[in-house]
Amino acid sequence: TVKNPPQNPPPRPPPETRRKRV
Amino acid sequence: GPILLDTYRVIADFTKTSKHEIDLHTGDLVEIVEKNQNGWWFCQGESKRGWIPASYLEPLDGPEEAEEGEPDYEGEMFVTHKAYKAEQRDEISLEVGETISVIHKLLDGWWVVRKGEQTGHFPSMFLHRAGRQEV
Repeated sequence: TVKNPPQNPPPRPPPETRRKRV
Repeated sequence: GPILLDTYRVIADFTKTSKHEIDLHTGDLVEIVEKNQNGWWFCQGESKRGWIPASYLEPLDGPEEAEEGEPDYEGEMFVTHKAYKAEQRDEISLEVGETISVIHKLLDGWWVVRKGEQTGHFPSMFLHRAGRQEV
């Protein structure tokens, strides 16, 4: 139902936020 | 009936890098309609829709929410179909066609993989399943 996702890897979590990420 | 979408809070600014992505600002709330395991999630906003990185989001209802599976230390065999050169210290460089074990499938799309003595994060979008590992 949605377009294909980007073909490049998503960015890594910003270091200062890694503890909070999903 | 209405479809309840998961809402997430943006934890860092993100500038889109291709046409079907959207910019994010810290503190924004976004609703997610599709969670691709490669780490790109599809956001449906009031005025814009597009792909955004899961790594820039935290669940609105309880950051402790466990959507992520547990690590599997035995590992699941996958094969790389694209090479990747590590850019950060916790990543692993692999060539095309390498068979590796996936230890932890992280929601941000950067899975923890093991090859021999080496362990590191690798983009899940460059992996395909090689079949279950025999015990």
